[in-house]
Amino acid sequence: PCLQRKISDYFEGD
Amino acid sequence: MLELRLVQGSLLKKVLEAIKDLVTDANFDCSATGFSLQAMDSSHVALVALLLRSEGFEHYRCDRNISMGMNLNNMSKMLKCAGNDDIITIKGDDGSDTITFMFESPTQDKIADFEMKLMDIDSEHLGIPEAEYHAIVRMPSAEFSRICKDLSSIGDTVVISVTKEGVKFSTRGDIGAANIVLRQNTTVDKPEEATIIEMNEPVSLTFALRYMNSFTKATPLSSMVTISLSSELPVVVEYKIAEMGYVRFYLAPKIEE
Repeated sequence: PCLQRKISDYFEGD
Repeated sequence: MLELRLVQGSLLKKVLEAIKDLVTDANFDCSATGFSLQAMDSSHVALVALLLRSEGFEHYRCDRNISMGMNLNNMSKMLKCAGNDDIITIKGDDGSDTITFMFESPTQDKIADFEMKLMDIDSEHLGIPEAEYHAIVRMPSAEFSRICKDLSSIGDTVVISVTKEGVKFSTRGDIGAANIVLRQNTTVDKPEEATIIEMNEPVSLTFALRYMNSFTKATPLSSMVTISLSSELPVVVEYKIAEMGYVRFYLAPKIEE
């Protein structure tokens, strides 16, 4: 089973 | 008032073909810096960032920062009506809910106007800081495209591993497994045929091939692609657009639970 995080988990909103 | 004249109109056509399957609707932002876009795919695991710098346009007028929501499929339909040699001008008026694409043939004997409706798009803009990557692979974009296509006939995911031996692309599926290793190769006739591997430390990450294959639709924009890998960050697959900017695709890795 693989987990894929969302892009917003890596980068913060401006 | 907005007026952006791009002599090499085919670049904009290629940009749309590169991103329209990944992103449905997006806000294009226009500022003194240039014409840019940041958008995520519907599942929010991939992000595309586009920049066409103002200096790359023959004429660039953008009186105030403006964000214009566009359906990329509709935009692509309109840009497909421009010839590959056409000059494309993007025109917009303050407060208007439409944007106009003007196509001029190189000999100026055919001029077309296509008006497209804009849309309101509520999208989150992410700050993407400069980062140190564990490894950066620069390789011919056509080779990367070929590898992604070949591997996707075997499996659904690709493991990209960079070691001092080179870069390895691996997959596994019901019918078997495949490994493709590229070694650094700078002894080529043309710089665009080189494979350059910068490694700070070994890294190995797994990605969905469906997304990688989607990114390779940007191949016509650049003869080279740069893949930046870090175990703590999404991979960056970058296609530089000559003298204008870039299309960068970010994809979150698959993590073993």
